[in-house]
Amino acid sequence: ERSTSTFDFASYHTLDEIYDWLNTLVADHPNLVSKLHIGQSYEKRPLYVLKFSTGGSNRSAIWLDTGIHSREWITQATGVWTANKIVEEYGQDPSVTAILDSMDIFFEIIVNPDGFAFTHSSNRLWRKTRSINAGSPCVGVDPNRNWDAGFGGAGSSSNPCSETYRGPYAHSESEVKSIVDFICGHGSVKSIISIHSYSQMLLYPYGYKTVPAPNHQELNEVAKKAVSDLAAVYGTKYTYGSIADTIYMAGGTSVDWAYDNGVKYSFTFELRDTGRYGFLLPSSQIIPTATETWPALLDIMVHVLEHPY
Amino acid sequence: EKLFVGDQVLRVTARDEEQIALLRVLGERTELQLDFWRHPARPGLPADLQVPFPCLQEVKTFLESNNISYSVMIEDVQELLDEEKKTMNKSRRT
Repeated sequence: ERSTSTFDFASYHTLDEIYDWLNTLVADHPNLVSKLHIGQSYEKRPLYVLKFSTGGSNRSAIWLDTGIHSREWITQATGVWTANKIVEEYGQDPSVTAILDSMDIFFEIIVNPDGFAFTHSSNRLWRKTRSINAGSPCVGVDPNRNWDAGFGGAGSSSNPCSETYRGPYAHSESEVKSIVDFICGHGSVKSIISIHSYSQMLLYPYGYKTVPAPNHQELNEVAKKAVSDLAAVYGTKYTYGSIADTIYMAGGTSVDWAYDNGVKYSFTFELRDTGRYGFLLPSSQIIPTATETWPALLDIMVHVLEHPY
Repeated sequence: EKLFVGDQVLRVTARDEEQIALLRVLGERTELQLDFWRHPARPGLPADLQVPFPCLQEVKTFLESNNISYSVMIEDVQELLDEEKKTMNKSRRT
């Protein structure tokens, strides 16, 4: 009999293994975790979201996602470990218990299943979706340039062969549209935390403009505490700030879209590493990376809990 | 399955905006099939560039002739991928 306790969190896994594991997690914790099917990818794979809830109705919620760029395997692996950590810590850790006694957490671990399957079968360095671009030999759209926030702006490309191709129009990718519809349909998502890799940064809006976000100061304070608690685990140093200030201008990102649609606490993590493996992080670093990220995630989620709006 | 034997990832550090612009122009040359793992953003911030083996020499010559400093971050991409696959298979057997 499979159980979550036999899953090897210190190894990378295929799409099927992770999807099986989602079912096992739900089966092992039926009173806390359920699995939602929010849509399907371009190649018709299901898009699954884990819902962590202790009941209630119309609760405020926190959205987490990993794997938007399929080749960044450390993020999906961190997502699996983090989902397991949430169920382990509910009833144990006071912060996790307080969060889930008042809010729901929605977690999409594989945002881009077509790309992820392709990294296992054909091209380990594939980043985008696998949608066909009419009139071009090049496949795929960068799912983090396809959101309707500064869409088509700087930092995204109109060339279908580019790794940052924005797509023919905003929300053209079903993987993106499914999240948009889910968050808009839910109506009470207060925070979105999108986990990418790499370069060890904690970023918040905006990326499509240099104007500071209205609650820039608050976001900056939250990020500062989060990266400090992250560094306290193994000394991993993160920089933090708005996307445009910290890296570069980037139009069409998920956190900018969420922020412009009322999700006040929107963050992007760029996990390890800064100089040896890029996103080809060895699996020996999965658990250390997930372990150090956990306190930073908690900082953000506790802040959201304590600052209802 | 696409292989990346001999491909390297160069960590490039542009000194000024002019060198940033040169890197962007280099990245636009689709025939080289370069892939910025980290895009050139601003002077001093590293950019990581995956370079297919066949055009390694050309790219390194371009960087050196423009005095753009770089180091080799990954000597052979395929070696890392082979190692990763071996580790996954070992875990699966366990």
